[in-house]
Amino acid sequence: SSLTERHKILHRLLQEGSPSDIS
Amino acid sequence: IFPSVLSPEQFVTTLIEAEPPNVLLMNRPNKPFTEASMMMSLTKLADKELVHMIGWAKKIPGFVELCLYDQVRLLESCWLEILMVGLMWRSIEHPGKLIFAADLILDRDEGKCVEGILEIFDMLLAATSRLRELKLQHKEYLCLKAMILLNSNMFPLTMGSDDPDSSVKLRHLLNAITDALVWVIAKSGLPYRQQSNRLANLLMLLSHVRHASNKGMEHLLSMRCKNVVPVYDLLLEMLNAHTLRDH
Repeated sequence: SSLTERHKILHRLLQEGSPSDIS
Repeated sequence: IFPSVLSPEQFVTTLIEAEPPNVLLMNRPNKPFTEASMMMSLTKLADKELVHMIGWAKKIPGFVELCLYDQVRLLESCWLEILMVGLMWRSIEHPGKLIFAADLILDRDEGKCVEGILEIFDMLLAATSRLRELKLQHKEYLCLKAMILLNSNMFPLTMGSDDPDSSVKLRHLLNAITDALVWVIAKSGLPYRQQSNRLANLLMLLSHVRHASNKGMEHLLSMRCKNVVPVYDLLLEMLNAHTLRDH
């Protein structure tokens, strides 16, 4: 599987806001 | 902020500001632990810490300038080492105990309830006593932790990435963090020769952290295969990266 497929949460956290924004 | 424009002092200040909060388990099971309850507590805590670890990495000067592919590869390689070095720092003043969180403090012998974990607890306690012996300072710890992240992948990172400059940026970053650690040690006022010894002693500790992490990864994978503990969310993704690599 590609890096994006196997790291959906990690990608989202890296690309989006700070951890405090994520429930 | 590109690291080369920061002085070592500024770099260290940024690392202090990047520190993640101390995570609590919140729903600690009653003692004595069973194999399943201890593994459940440890994995729940790891999952919470991982989310903060991503936020921490993003605050290291220059990290988000690397291409996304490299950011992912570095984090998936080193996450357990980062968790372990944080555990060692929290436990440094408490010989014989592992301070996973303020509400999850384990004695060495409590490791007996999970098959195979006592050996890993002993490795962690031994590395922690060495750090205690060396009187590891907070700023040195911050530099070492960032170094683990940036030095975590020995393979050419940019294979498959679309940014050929990323590996050059990573080398610059590693130089910047090395300068920062050298600066922190020099500031302690030790004679020059002892500064080099201290630098070497601290760096040598990192191979023990890597070894403990490899053992821990193997253990967690086997606990998951035996269905001792279900693994979800971010922890599952990070663990799967290692399963895939091993196959």
